[in-house]
Amino acid sequence: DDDAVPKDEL
Amino acid sequence: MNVFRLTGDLSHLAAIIILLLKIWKSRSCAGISGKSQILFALVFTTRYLDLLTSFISLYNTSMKIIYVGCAYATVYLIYAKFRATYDGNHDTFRVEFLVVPVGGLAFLVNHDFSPLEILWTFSIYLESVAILPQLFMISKTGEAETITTHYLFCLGVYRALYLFNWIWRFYFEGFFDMIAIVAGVVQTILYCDFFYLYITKVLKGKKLSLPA
Repeated sequence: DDDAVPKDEL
Repeated sequence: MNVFRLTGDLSHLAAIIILLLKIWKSRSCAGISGKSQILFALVFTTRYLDLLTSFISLYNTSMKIIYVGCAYATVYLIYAKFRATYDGNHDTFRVEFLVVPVGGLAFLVNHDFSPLEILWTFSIYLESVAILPQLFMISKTGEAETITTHYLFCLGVYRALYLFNWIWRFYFEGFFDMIAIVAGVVQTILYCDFFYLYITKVLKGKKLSLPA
């Protein structure tokens, strides 16, 4: 899988 | 931040506040699934653990705190303060049938095999189905108070608006999160039946009641 992305969404 | 994302968040916030106020003003949680509310509290808890590890914006942090705080306040009202009014006999959905498969899926399909990321993935998957105990309860009793339908409508619309937000972000930012998108589509589909009843009945001034 791709890397985790920063979570700017709620 | 785009208009779909912002209105989605505000719709989500409206849903949470409507439910809290409904219970507080009527001093009753009749017709509300405590199980769905426990699942939402679990969703916010596992998703917002990054409050402790990273700062994104004041908006992001304050909304997370409000969502998680309201979720626990709702659970407290249902299971403690107004417990006598809780309709447990109709709130019989087996939540382990949701939590266990969703937990397994979060371990198998995620962006990164790390504790925080698995918990975030778990929260995304769980949120998509967390409303099922509430919908099950309405299908059992065959009716819902109008204020409860406003709550459900705002809660359903929020994820639908996020779908438009993701389309926007894909075109203008190249942003793409398959896990959130697939779960968001599933979540929105679960509300479609309800949306139909809301538009054809509640918006025309009728109470939401299902045929026997």
